[in-house]
Amino acid sequence: MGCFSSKKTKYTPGYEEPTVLASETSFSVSEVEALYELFKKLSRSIIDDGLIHKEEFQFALFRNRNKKNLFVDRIFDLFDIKRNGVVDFGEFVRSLSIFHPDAPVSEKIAFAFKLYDLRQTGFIERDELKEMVVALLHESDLILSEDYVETIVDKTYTDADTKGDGRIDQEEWKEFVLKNPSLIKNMTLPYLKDITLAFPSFVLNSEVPDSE
Amino acid sequence: GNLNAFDIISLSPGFDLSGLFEEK
Repeated sequence: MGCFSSKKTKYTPGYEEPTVLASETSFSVSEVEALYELFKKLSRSIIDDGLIHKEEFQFALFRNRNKKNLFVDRIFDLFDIKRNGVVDFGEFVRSLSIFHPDAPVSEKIAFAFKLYDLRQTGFIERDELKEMVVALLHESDLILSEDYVETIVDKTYTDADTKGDGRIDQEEWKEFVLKNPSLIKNMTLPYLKDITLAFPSFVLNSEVPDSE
Repeated sequence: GNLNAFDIISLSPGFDLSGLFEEK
């Protein structure tokens, strides 16, 4: 039997080189390395397999693995780019990059559209919008009358559905967001600017000198 | 006012990903 003394780090499945991920996203190499520390922690929280499962995502956000939330489900599904039910490191970094304060607004607008296009028809349909409003009211224990919900949805369609065909397409969505920038406020996480401060342990594991 | 349905939806805590970064 040989004695192997390797310093090579064991990476999680779906690991990609920080230099590659940094070149394709809004993150620096150091930030990608810090995100790897976070990713390892999240991906081992319930099922120790180096991949983020929906339960782990929910647990991180709500401290409750069974708490159902329509919007967390949608965000997880969009993070799961390969659509295999789990989020690997590459998917995690590429998806979080959209939430970076420096990410292009066009990416944020496109991501929000996909989020709201629940059934992925390429349009935000009126019944999808109503379903999301009802879900939000339900999860917040807020009560609004059916008539009032209808009025709000109608008003939104009057403003956003400029072509008047009863659904919001990507072009209409973009125009609507540019008129109402607060609609993509959720697509920016200021925290991502400080990710290297939040996870300083990446410095110990860094294999790439950061030229930035 | 100018409240629209998307403003209401955006109030969901499901959008707040900052929980991912909090120490467990």
